[in-house]
Amino acid sequence: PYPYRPHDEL
Amino acid sequence: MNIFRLFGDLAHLASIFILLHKVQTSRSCRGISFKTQALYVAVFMTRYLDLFLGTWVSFYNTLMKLFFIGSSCYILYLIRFQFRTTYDPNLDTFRVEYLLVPSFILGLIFNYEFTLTEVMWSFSIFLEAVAIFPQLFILQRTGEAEAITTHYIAALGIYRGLYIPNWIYRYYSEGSVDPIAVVAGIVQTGLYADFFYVYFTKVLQGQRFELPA
Repeated sequence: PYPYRPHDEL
Repeated sequence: MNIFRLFGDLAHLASIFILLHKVQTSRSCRGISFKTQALYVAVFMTRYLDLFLGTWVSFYNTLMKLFFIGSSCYILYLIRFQFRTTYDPNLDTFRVEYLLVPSFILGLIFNYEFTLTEVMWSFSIFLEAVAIFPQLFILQRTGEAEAITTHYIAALGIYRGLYIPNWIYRYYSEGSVDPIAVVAGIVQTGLYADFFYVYFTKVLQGQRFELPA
């Protein structure tokens, strides 16, 4: 959900 | 996971293998910036702190993180020790403080939570955006580069470039936006514009990478 999302990208 | 991110990550992996291949086969790290490589180590170490905090995303995610940390440290070892005589520090003179300090300040200002891991995460995103500068500076100074070095830089640029359609896709499919990553990612990709122009018009046409005088 905006703005925060758990850092699931590299 | 979507196809843009997957291919982006694969381009990132490819860039590391291209770099290792260049160093191992030519037994030389000529034209490679130690400073850029050291900045990548800093980027991975500060971004992947969550590895040690028990946050679990996926097996893929953990494996890639460990690979990026391990391979970037190995590359530093190759430049600093195994092929140190082929490294020319007089070419690699970009001042990294100009990248580290602003990235850290931006990390302090723009973050999702004022905690150590979140500030470090933001710092790593900003630092990654500009970490290629010392490498591009060497290109600029020498005015030319071996084709394989340019393939390495191109793969790195493609990696972050592909994250942009990934974010657009995620915006529509998940309704989520990561403004810090998006802004830094667009800047990062933009830094490759001049390089890509020469790369696509010269190197991929079989000519040498030479900057116009």
